[in-house]
Amino acid sequence: SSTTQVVHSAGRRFIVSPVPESRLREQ
Amino acid sequence: AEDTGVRVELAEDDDGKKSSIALKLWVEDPKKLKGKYKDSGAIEFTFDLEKEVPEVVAQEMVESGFFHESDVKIVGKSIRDRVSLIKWKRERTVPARD
Repeated sequence: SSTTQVVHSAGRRFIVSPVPESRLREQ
Repeated sequence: AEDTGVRVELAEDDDGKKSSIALKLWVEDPKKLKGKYKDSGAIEFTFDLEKEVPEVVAQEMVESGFFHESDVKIVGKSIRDRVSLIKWKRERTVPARD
């Protein structure tokens, strides 16, 4: 799986990773 | 808590002591968002329960391109609801003192 990091100018770090399918609500 | 379509959960076990805690946020129901949402996955971040304001984090997510500006309130509310729950649980588990 791939994760990416986004750092906001205020310094906060956001780590983005794929949501496991089991955590997604069935539509 | 109200179903905002945006899910926020703890990304680590809460030991009940540290003020800064890792949270994970993802969109369960994009139809509840006003702006166009590009599915980018689950966003993990640390949040200081004592010092930080959920709406500020939501604004930073908008500025970072995760959400449209029209959804800043719904994201902020989602984080606020989870933070309130964490604080409420902590209050209930404070050990009794003499």
